[in-house]
Order: sequence, then C-alpha cells, then structure tokens
Amino acid sequence: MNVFRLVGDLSHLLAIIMLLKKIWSSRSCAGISGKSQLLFALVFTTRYLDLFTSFISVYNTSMKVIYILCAYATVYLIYVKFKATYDHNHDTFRAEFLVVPVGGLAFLVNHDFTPLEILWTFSIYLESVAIMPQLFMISKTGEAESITSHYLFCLGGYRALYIINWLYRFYSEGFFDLIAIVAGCVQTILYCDFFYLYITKVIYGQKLSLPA
Amino acid sequence: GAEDQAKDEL
Repeated sequence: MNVFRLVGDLSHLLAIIMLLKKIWSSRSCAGISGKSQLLFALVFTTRYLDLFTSFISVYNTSMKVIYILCAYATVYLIYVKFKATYDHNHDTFRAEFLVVPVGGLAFLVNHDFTPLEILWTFSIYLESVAIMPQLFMISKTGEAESITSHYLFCLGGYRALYIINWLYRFYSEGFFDLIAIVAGCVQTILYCDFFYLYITKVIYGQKLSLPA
Repeated sequence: GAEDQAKDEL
C-alpha cells in the first residue's frame, strides 16, 4: 500500500458515499445516470468474486464489501425506491454498446484464460467506460448539480491517483499490470474534459454546464 | 506472476 493508492481508495469511497447520501437525503435521483450505477455494480460484482476465496487484508476485504453494498444500495434507490424521480428521457446511452465490446475484449486480451481472470479483466475494462452514460446524460441535460460534480471529481480523481500508484509501484517494486494501467489511463482521459470544466467553473461556485 | 499482485488492489 502507498499513499497514492490509499488516497485514491478514500476518494473513491467518498464519491460512492457522497452519491448515496445525496440520493437518500434529497429522496431523488434526478440528474443521475442509473445506467452508470448499474455498470458500477456489475464492475464490483465481477471484480470482487474472490472476496470469499482470497484474503489480502482487513482493509481490502472491508472496502470490497462496502463498495458492493453501496453500489447495490444506489441502484436500489434509483430503480426501486425513488424510481419516480429517475430521468429516463436523459439517461439514454446504449449501455449494451459498452458491455458487449468490453466482454469480447476481456476474452481476447487477458493475463490468464480462466473464468475468474476473464471476469476480473472484464471488470477492469468495463470500469474504464462505465461513467460514459453519466457524462452523456450531463451533456444532454446541459448541466450538473454541484454535488454531482463533486462526485465525478472524486470518482475521476481516484483512478488518476491509481496511475500515480502504478508508477510508484513500477519504480519501487518493479510491479506493473498493463491491462489495469491502459484501462486506468482510458478511464482518466474520459474525465479530462470534465476536470477542466470542474476546475474552471465549479470551484468558483458556478454551475457546471457541459457543451450540449 | 507479476500480474497476481494486481489482485491486492481494489
């Protein structure tokens, strides 16, 4: 563990908790892409299947459990509890255009052709594009609430910190995982446009509005 | 292998 990965995980956890709290306390999921949250639940499910078979540390196991529980709780709030506030008309990104190619790629490019490894690879590739429905929704509605912007900033920042973690691990342990690194770079690049708008607008208290 | 260590990451 290094400080970059720790801060990255905490930023990820903060994002997940922040979104869950926003939906719960406002009793509304307006402006939130249910599809992205479904994809994140799928990412955690396929990545943490080793939850019961391999124990790394209390931290590792507890974070995985928290991520999975929060992901499903968020999906439940969006599609069940507060589904009346779910914005069908703007959450129209074709998620199958993400899942199918990513599924195929996971079969073709992986470290080991075993079910657990292919599912882990699928979750790595899927996570890199899972935010697209949310970014698409914001570009359609033309704006995002500030809390949603903070959520996206923390979520995008977590994988950016992981990239620094991978650089650190490469130089200190000689460890690197090309699949995780390439997918992590794609994931972070998808946020660049948003990061620019967030830094130049939201910080000064303006509402974030992506070019439609 | 080196990749196995990746699984210690979230």
